Amino acid sequence: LQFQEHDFLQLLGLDKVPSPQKFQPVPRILKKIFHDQEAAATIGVSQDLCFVKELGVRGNVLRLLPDQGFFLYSKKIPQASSCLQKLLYFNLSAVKDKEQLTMAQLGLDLGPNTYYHLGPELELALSLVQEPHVWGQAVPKPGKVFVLQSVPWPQGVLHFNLLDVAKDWNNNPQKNVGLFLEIFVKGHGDAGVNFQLEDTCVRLRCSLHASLMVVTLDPEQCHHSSRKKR
Amino acid sequence: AALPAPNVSCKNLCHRHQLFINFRDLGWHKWIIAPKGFMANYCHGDCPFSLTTSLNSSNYAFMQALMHAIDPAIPQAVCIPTKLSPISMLYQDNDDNVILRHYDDMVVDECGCG
Repeated sequence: LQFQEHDFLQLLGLDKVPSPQKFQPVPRILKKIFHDQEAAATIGVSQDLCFVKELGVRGNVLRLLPDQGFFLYSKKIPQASSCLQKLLYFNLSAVKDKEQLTMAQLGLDLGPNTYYHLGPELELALSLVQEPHVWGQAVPKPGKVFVLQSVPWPQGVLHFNLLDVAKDWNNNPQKNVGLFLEIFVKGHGDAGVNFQLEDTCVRLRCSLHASLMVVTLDPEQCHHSSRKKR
Repeated sequence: AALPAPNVSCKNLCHRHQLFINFRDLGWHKWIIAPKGFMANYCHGDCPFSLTTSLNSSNYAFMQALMHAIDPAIPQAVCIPTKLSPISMLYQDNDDNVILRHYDDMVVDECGCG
């Protein structure tokens, strides 16, 4: 029976029976897509399973990759306005060679309790790490900053398009050494803000949650739509 | 020569039967987040020659049934799924990735002789 189960799991695209220690939280968008498809199937509505209409992209496999990076703590006195530094790392090995990446979206949730009422405005910077991080090194060697965004108030989950970056990582796995995230507090030094800074940063460390949503298209399972067009 | 009429009651004829697959029974509830199970159904029943054409059969099934009547060593047409539909599954793999994927041919919608 186990032998047959293994064969069947391979048909499902799994190398072995997964045995997760605990279930990860499922983002709302994935739940919505799942429930919409389930509802359509129940009432017998035909669906294009190779197009994710909720995201507006072609694809038939959606993956939410958890961040496997870590916080960086500098022994030196950090820049006064720097609140948090983190290496973000996403393992793309689950994406099979034959799959085509059609979407890669970084989700950064700063948490609902990050801000005080009328608290300090945050700014976040994202850059690609150029070399693997060496243990004991304070900060990895970051490349050019490709995202610099002001976050003046709680905005829920922030999304960033990483499709080109993820494609590059997928084609050259050795290049995937992570992203460097740094969050600053704007207006640091103003009267009344200093005492909030430490609390804000501590809360931010506790509540920060990063994930990468990846949509891929398996050409073996999604070949009929191009035929239809012809 | 006329072929003998089979002695088959209607309830034994090929048709779709309900089958709910509960992932807990397979131990798959440990990695499948949703659904908890699904109505997969299955096909079962006889495919007598006289009713082959009315049982959603393929032309091939008709020919096979005809040949079976002539030579019993050739097996009779069997009751099989003729229309299947996909389901979506939300699960977690060993790398803690949450995956939403569609799987074709998981639910039996219609049965026939083939």
